[in-house]
Amino acid sequence: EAPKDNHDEL
Amino acid sequence: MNLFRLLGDLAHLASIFILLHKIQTTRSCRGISFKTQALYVLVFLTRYVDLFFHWVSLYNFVMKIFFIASSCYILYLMKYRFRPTHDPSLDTFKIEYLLGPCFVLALIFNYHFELAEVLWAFSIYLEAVAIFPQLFMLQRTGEAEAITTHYLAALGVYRALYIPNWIYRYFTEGVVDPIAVVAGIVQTGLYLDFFYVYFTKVLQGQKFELPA
Repeated sequence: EAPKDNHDEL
Repeated sequence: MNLFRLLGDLAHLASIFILLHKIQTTRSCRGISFKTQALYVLVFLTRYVDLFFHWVSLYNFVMKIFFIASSCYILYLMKYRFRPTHDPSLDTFKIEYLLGPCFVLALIFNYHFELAEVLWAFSIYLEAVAIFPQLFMLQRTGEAEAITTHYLAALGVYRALYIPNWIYRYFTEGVVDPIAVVAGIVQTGLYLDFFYVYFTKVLQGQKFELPA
């Protein structure tokens, strides 16, 4: 599963 | 959050303060590519659309606002305040060659085919190559003020630190973000030539000069 909610990096 | 990412973000912050310091103290944006700075504004605006619907943390929020605001401010300084000190005849890289391919890549390689995700992927690809006009300008002039090279070095360090951050995250969280990793490695690679000259010349107290 693609890290959809994973854009936690800048 | 881990130490590599924190230090990387701090290097990114440092690069922006170095650039602001350079512009304010020399009252000039000589040697700085307006095109690269404009691309960074576009990078931040397209990446951080999730500010409106996805809360990560206060740290994340504050940094995003800062990156958007500071990059716009730098553009303002270059475009209006110190406009006469910018020489467009040296800043000649065609950014269409970057924007088009990045947009196509984002349409093909994204995590979900929806606006915010395509814009996010676009911003990742664009950030990877946004330094091109700046490096191209450096190549054309063949030299740079020390402070400009410190700015570029801090930017490069920021990118380099994101790589151990991903390795660390892979082992501790089992998380891999292939789009960010591939683009990030390409982006870091673009700094290698620069770093070589920076470490062998500028940090030894010599002027940044490219071999003729």
